Amino acid sequence: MNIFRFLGDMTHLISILILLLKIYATKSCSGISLKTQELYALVFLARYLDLFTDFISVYNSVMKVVFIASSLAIVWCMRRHRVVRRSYDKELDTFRHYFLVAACLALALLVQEKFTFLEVLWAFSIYLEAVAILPQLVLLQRSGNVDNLTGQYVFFLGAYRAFYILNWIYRYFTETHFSRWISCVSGLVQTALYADFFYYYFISWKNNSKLQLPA
Amino acid sequence: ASNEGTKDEL
Repeated sequence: MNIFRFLGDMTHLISILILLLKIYATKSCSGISLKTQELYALVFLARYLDLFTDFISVYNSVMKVVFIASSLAIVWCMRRHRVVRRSYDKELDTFRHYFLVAACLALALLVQEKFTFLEVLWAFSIYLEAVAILPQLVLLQRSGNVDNLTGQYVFFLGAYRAFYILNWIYRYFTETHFSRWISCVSGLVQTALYADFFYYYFISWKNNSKLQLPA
Repeated sequence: ASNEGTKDEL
């Protein structure tokens, strides 16, 4: 464990807490893409199958349970909670995310570290996580005004993988046989997708103005 | 050895 990875995990956790706070405090999920939340639930379920087979550390196991439980709770809330689901922007959240799932599964079958069930699913989860934010970014552009909590949620979500890139650079230089090119390439793509959001987020922060994404 | 190096991250 190194500081970059710890900061990455904490940033990721903060993003989830911000989203839970927004939904719980405002009883609303306006501006949040249910499709992105479903993709994240799929990412965690596909990646953390080793939760019961490979014990790495208490921290690792606890965080896996927290990520799986929180992502499923958010999807449940947005689909079933009688008050929250009424504020879901169903007509704006129209990204065909099943294509993302199919493309990532196809890519995972072609490119993975070892052609085994767990490795294919792990690669699938890495590829899917890289593109899972797309429905959310499309929804933000369509819904125009972005409320503060939603903006902060997306910002922390983007920042977490940027910390992971620093972690991979650090591990590359400090560990002998450290090869995670699947994660590195996907992580770079994932963080690059946030580039324009980060730009507009910084502008709104600098001008102390409302976060506006160009349509 | 390289294997656990790739799966110890979240």
